[in-house]
Amino acid sequence: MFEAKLIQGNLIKKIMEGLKDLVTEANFDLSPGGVSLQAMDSSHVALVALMLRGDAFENYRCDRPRSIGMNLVNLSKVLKCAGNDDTMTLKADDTQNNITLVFESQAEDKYAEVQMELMDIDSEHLGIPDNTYDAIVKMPSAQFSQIVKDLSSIGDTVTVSVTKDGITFSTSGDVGTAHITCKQNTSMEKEADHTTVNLEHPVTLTFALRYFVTFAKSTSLSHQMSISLSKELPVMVEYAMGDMGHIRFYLAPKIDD
Amino acid sequence: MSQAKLTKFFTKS
Repeated sequence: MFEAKLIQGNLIKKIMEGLKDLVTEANFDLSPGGVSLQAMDSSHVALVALMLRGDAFENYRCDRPRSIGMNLVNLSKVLKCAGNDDTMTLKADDTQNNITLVFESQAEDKYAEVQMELMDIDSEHLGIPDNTYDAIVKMPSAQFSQIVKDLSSIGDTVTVSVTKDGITFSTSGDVGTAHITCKQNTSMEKEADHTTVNLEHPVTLTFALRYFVTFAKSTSLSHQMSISLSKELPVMVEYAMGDMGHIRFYLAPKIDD
Repeated sequence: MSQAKLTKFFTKS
């Protein structure tokens, strides 16, 4: 038996916003420690890794580790039945091939129960090495979102360059070229507004911009996000959800032919 | 430039 209740049920809605444009179906790995997911996009260029700790839930029960496959388009439809302030309970009986989602209003005056079929999904699990990155930049997630959206109307690829002076996003297209630099800035009162650059070695990498736009759909999960870069390695874009868990995106760079 | 795939960097586990 698996059962987990989230007081802030809309957390799952927010997570799905970031997932559904990247992968259409995925296995959720349920274990006593929590819920995790790893899935690649169909072109095997980007990967999403989600982790939600068991203690992020109000009551969490997972009797045995199990993978449950879900169609994320269908899950998004089901989640429309949940109000933004509703609690959300997920229930899956080990002997059944379905999951039950229960949405309850905070005032306990509305109760919705939806059952959704599970599916068998063949998925490749990749081992992601624990990298020491050349550069880690933390910045407000809204700012990152705005930058990648603005640049995506100018070009298709983005060159990300980190030096001790800051992080620069550059693109070019028919319209012209654009460079946006964010310098380290810790003068604001709120830490979530800070931009910090942790640099071991200067690094420059080029990526397909549209993936960054997709990753930025997770902006509502966290005020801060981080970009971790190493020479000739996939970039890691992370949105940490406090001590509840995280969603991480990996994107393979463009390389010289 | 060409787009690399993730499997070039991460191994299947």
